[in-house]
Amino acid sequence: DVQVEMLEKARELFQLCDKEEKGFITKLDMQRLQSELPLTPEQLEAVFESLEQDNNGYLTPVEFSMGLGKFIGIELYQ
Amino acid sequence: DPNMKAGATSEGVLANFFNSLLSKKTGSP
Repeated sequence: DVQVEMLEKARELFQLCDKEEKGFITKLDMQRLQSELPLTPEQLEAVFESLEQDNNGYLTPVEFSMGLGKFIGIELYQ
Repeated sequence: DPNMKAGATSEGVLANFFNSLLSKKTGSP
């Protein structure tokens, strides 16, 4: 099942961002990734803002998965 | 205008982000 595989991948990638295993990603967590990813802090902030749905300052696993799903072209969590 | 900024994000940066994460994931055992 592609969706299950997708969600599993999303979960793994989420954990790469949520190093402290808080269960959510903040803008600060995102900006810390600049040492590991070839993106600027501005780009990481832009990614955060485009993934975040409700503008509460936290990126949840659901929001993250939806963003990845949209990127890959698979509809998740309808 | 924050909306313009968000629009400028576009898929390029997101693609870069996810691709980098994916290659990082597969790069480590």
